Amino acid sequence: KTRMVAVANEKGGVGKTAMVVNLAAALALEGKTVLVVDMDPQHNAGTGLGVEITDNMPSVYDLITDPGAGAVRKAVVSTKWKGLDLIPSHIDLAGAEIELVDEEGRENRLKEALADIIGHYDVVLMDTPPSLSLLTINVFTAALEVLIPCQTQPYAFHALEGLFDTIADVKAEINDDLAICGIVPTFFDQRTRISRDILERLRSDARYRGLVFDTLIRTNTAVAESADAGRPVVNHRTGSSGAADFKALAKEFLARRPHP
Amino acid sequence: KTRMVAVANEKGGVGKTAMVVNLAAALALEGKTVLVVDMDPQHNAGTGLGVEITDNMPSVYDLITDPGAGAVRKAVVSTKWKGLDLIPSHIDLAGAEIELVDEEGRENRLKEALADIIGHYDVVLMDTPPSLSLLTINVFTAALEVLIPCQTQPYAFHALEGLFDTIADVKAEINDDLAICGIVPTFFDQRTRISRDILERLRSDARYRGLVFDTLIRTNTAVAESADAGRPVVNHRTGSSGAADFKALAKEFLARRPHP
Ligand SMILES: Nc1ncnc2c1ncn2[C@@H]1O[C@H](COP(=O)(O)OP(=O)(O)OP(=O)(O)O)[C@@H](O)[C@H]1O
Ligand SMILES: Nc1ncnc2c1ncn2[C@@H]1O[C@H](COP(=O)(O)OP(=O)(O)OP(=O)(O)O)[C@@H](O)[C@H]1O
Ligand SMILES: [Mg+2]
Ligand SMILES: [Mg+2]
Repeated sequence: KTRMVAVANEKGGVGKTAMVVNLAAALALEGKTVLVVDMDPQHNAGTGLGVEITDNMPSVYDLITDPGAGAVRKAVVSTKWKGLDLIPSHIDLAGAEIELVDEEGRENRLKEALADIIGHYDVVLMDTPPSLSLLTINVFTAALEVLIPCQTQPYAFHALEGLFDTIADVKAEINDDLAICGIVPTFFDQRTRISRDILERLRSDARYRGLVFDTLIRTNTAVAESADAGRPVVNHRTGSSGAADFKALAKEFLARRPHP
Repeated sequence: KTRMVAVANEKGGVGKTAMVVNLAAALALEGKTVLVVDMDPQHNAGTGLGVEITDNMPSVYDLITDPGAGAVRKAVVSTKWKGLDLIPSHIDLAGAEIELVDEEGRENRLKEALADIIGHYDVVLMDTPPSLSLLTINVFTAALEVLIPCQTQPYAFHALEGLFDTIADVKAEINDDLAICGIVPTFFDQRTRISRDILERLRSDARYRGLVFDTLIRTNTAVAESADAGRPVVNHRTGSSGAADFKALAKEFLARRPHP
């Protein structure tokens, strides 16, 4: 059964795209087949996977605004890495919220579009923009679980509360199957007090008990350099701490089942 | 004449809120009167300024959804620092885009609301969420200049192109007075190649010529610790590199006039 995973956090810059790109590649190294869906109009997941986005390329924008039979197969592109495919984003996605405002069932568009190809992959990882707009709601409707990168910084910690509220709303009103896979601490820096402090708060907060991954994603410049090179860190800088962390994350992700 | 400044960048986590909070406080230390307007539903600017947001407090949400005479004066709260006031955000802002979708002139709501109080301040700094939604457009319509924090990282650099396009669109269609104040490199870390690399690209790119501030905002844990304490770094850790950088930014901001 395909794991349909939303990678989300309304707080910006917490490492959502880095997690989608690098966890996807690490899972492919484990022999899994993975599809990345880039639902962020900034198309950073495409950039991070070295896929050039051209204007006439079918994208997730077409899937949600002009759903047609078999459209999803045309939108899938392969990457340079075996077992790792992408459905790219498009800048026009930014306007989709207003375009679909009067459409019945607008939150179901992505779920319906992906129905055709779900069985073909072990894992589908969906990147989201830093907002709780229609695009993120579409992803939450298509997903079965949510993986939450949480920067070990104050504002990102505060943002969890709002995110959990939104997930509860979606679960109650739109998608009863949505569960939380877990919270992954990111940008962890052992040397700074604030980072250790926020990690401690995450681990001791009763609301997040049992949800915090053991794996920490440490701040590591190799992750950013790899993004610049359009290659996942596990393929570009195999000996780096970034590569080690995302490989560890892939193993823990496969071992954990979402909390209903 | 009051400087009406939007602090914006669609890329998440680049230091928009840190810049609004700390530049505002540094300008107040220079003897200026400053109003912060928090247009991000995550209300991080309020948190960073130590202002407790309670549910029944008037906020910028009331100003744009139910504009009434004199409403803005009721929404202004003072902070602990002389010359530094805030109009807080509210979680309901997240729904404003849909609420206002059929309203004529919905992009002008903030501008109209602020008209009453503009002359009372030297500078108005407006924080924006990491998206180009109606909230950010409202800020661009009320603003006369845009200050752009740009993390010295690959995705943030790529995001500038989209942001410049949006600003050009707003200028052509809604607000002819909107100009670019400048681009401020943030999260600069002299030790990492990627950071030096992106700074070099910013400074040499013909599109951004003359717009990049000399002041660099370095990565400094004191900035994050101060945010956690609800105090600007220039007041909380006065000897830190973060405090030094934001004081230098205030001086350069006052010396620079926006490029029309
Ligand atoms: N572990 C890490 N160490 C160092 N840099 C990182 C790490 N993870 C991500 N980065 C870099 O930090 C920046 C922010 O990360 P990223 O863009 O993945 O966050 P995001 O949550 O997707 O942001 P947005 O909210 O804009 O979508 C990027 O430039 C990325 O390359
Ligand atoms: N110069 C700095 N050094 C260290 N940490 C910083 C610095 N500037 C900001 N931070 C921290 O990094 C995180 C991201 O910064 P901030 O929240 O200000 O960015 P933002 O652009 O406002 O994010 P969003 O897109 O979510 O609104 C915050 O936790 C903040 O405290
Ligand atoms: Mg992203
Ligand atoms: Mg912010």
